[in-house]
Amino acid sequence: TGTQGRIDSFFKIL
Amino acid sequence: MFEARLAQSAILKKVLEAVKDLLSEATFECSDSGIMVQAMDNAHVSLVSLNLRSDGFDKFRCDRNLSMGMNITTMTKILRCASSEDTVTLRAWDNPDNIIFIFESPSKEKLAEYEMKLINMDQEHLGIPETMYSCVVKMPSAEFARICKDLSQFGEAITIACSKEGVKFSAAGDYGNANIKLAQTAEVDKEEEAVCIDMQEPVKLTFACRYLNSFVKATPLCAQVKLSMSADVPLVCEYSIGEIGHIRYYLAPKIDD
Repeated sequence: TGTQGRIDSFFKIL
Repeated sequence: MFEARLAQSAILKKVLEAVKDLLSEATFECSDSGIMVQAMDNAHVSLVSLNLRSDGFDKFRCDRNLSMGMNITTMTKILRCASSEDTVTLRAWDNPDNIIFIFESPSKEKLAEYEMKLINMDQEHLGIPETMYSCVVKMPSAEFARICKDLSQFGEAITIACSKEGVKFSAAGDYGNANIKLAQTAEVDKEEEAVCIDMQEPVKLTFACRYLNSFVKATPLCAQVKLSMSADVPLVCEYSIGEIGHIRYYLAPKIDD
């Protein structure tokens, strides 16, 4: 069912 | 000093139940606009964003901005000591080492105080851009919880496909597969029973059941849930918290191998 993405790869760390 | 009071602890009890599976600790940012929490789960797959506005509290005082690192497991235990009808007050002094939870019964005959040590935390704040989503589905939160639970029996992931015909949830595994289609409701007596789909473009995304089943722990907070989706970006699963704020869960989708 695919590889699990990570949330911090979608949003920029401030 | 910081002091925030809610007439009924039920809201805070439900909020803790809604985050405790995902977060073991989190920083509560308190300012005169309210309380905000933003934290990722340990695996950095999902992100919880909680916002409680100061005007939603019965009393709210925050003389200076505070960042309080809380152990969510301990906080959940403390909130479980409150009756739903109890008044709850959170209190901390400037530069606090501790936060105090005060529960008062409606008759005012029982007053309980719990003091919890604060923890120092490394903060990693993520900037979440304003996004126009291709599909926004509003549906009864209990129905969404039921679908996640039912489909979790078939596989470890749920695919959500949204088109103008409706929204389809599906799961496939070694024992078979299942799919549940929901059409937009034509007419409903009660607004909270409605399924409402706002679609700009069709979307099909796959998410891990484990996280969805953690998000639906927020079901007691709101009769409706809002799911916002666009291709290749995290799902936003949002529950309103009465007139006081909201909890948003962001979940990274599965990526095709």
